[in-house]
Amino acid sequence: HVAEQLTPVPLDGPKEESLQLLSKLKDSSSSCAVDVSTMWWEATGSRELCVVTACESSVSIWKPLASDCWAKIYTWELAEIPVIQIVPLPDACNLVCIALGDLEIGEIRLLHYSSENDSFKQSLVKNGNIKAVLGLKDRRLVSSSRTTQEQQVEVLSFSETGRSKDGQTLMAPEETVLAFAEVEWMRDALVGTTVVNSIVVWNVKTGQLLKKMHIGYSYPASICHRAYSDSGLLFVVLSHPHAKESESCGNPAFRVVAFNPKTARSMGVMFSSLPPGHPGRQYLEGDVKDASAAAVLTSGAIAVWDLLLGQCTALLPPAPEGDWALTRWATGSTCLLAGQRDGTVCLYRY
Amino acid sequence: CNGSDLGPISLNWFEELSAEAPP
Repeated sequence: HVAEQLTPVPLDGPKEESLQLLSKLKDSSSSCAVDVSTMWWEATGSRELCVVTACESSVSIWKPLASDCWAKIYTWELAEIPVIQIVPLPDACNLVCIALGDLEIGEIRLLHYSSENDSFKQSLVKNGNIKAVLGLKDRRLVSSSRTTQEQQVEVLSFSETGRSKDGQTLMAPEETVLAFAEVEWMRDALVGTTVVNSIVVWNVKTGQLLKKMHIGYSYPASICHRAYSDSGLLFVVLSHPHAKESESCGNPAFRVVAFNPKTARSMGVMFSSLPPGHPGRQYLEGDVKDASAAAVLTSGAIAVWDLLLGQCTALLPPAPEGDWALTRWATGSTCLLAGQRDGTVCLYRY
Repeated sequence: CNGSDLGPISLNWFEELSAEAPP
């Protein structure tokens, strides 16, 4: 029941001027940057968006100052297990999670600032063989983890002060869940993508697994980034980490797929291919916010797509000092973060 | 997209699937 209806859209050519450099920060103590993100920060009554940078052994928070400068507020040291990724909690303030591990995630920690006693803390949230993790609205965190026998999918909640509240176990599908996405404007709906290219839908409040729908064999290893419901259909933005430039558009980097949750039938709505001139198989490391997607290409450039137009709208070539390694959209703004391995982070207005 | 290929659509799919799915 999987139908594909993909209509190629001619590329006008990406426009570099659609990305405007706002500022740059450099963590001189960083040996090898592994991730970058943003978080809300409130210390003296005013709430501002701060940048979070992670290298293998520490996570730092940066506050904007006047004249496009950044000041490091604090660094959490994490010496025992390497940091793999930052897991932002979208609307939380003074709270951010991180995933640590060697090849796979073995531990999730909460990093927290308490304005009451002006103290910075970190605490263990979960450990095990963790396959996927995502921060949800309302200070919640969902993760999938595996033991030799079974998979556990769990939603944890945090209080404003960073305390862990009761969790909710979700019914796990047989196959391993590799990524999650909140269904926008539906607080209790969550989707995930699995190793066998299925979309699963949960009711987070009851823990029920509502539906499992196959994405299609032609695009393996799909990762869900964003989901929303409209007119009775569930629209899911998927990325294909191993994209390849193709004239027939048969191997796009991002796709928007419409699912009918009642019948489990699906249809490709729009696809976004690699910009021309990036031949060969690419490993994409990307991020999606609203209708915009950004990804680092194997060439060291960053491409930005408008997912509704199916077009690449901006291309940041590799910087003179080195290739881009990371890209993330900033929470609650139209800023794109672009990071290099040496700890340099550039903020662009899109 | 042509919604007719996707079968009958319900605006309340989430509530209906929650009522049908095992607890």
